[in-house]
Amino acid sequence: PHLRTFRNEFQTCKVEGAWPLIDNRFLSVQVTNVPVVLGSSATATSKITVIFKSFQGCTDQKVYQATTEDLPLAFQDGTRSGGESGSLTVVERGGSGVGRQVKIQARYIGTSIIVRRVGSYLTFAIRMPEDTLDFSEDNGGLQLCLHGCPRNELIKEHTLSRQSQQPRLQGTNTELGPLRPPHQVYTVERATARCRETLQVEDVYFQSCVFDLLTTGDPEFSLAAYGALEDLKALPPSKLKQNPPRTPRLYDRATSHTAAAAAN
Amino acid sequence: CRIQRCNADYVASTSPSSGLQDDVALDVDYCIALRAYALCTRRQARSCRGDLVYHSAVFRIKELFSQHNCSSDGPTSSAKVPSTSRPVVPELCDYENRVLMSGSAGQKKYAHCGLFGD
Repeated sequence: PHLRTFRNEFQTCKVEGAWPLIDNRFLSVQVTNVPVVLGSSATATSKITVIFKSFQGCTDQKVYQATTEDLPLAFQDGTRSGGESGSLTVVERGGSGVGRQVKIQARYIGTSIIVRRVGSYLTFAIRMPEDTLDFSEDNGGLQLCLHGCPRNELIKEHTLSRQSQQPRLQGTNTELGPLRPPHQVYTVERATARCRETLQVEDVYFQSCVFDLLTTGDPEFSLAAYGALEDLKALPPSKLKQNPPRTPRLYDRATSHTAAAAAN
Repeated sequence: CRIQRCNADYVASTSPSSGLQDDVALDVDYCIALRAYALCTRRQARSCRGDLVYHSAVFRIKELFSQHNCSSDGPTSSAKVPSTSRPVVPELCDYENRVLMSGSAGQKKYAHCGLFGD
């Protein structure tokens, strides 16, 4: 999947199987990613587990789990809030947003989470106060949201761009290994046009959309990037209690270069 | 201006680490803490005039008085609340309130992480 870290780095990673996104004294988030195209490194998220650790006076431990088959509106114990203070709640997020969405509000730690089901896969977004995170490298072990993906899990988009000059051929060998026939065959032009229908600004979300269409041929993925951008606007990095500034569309120099290569 | 001290005393007297029990809030004890807080801020009025933290604390105290239906008359003893009562204030379970009370809201920032697509 595509990952935007707490430090505003953008990466596209393989990370097939179960990986920790966050693991600190307040909560743990683990995702399970599965190949999207047989034998390909391109993976997407099929399960998300969030464990809210007990916080004295506010909530006992609560576990939320979503899969591509089930996006529940409650914690695993059937409740929809934690503790008497109601400072931990699960609600369905309405609006014209993409896919079904669940919002988890953990007021006692100033944290908000949005989980969406878009097509056959899940997307995840979280906003946490910086002082609940420990950015020091040596601390916190493997936390993709904090330190990004391990180097050997990064997908080198630029090697893919050579392949994407021509339409996706079925069964071709590429950097990602033999590809199962994708839903559709996308040329870069068609993928770009499709993504432009939902993402007007050509930033890293746009480039992620193009990358996904080129690697999977699945038009649903153009909505995953759009949904992720909506979640960024809903949960913007910002100062506490300020009106969230207009979220500047993200240009991560290194990523936009390689993703632009993929898009080209 | 020592408004931070008032904020810190208030947070300390209403958080579980002060040996308070941790579930049901008894308003009467909470009101004691709130009156003590109001008294403390009043004493700072002169030296804190114009200080944003002071004015936001005064504003917040007014809100809390009405929110918790506390009378402004009554004991303000900041003596440790007897362990039989268990006033944990909902404020404890609100990160933003805790931060505002501690007067350090200005430095606090949120971070965003997202995972999507393939």
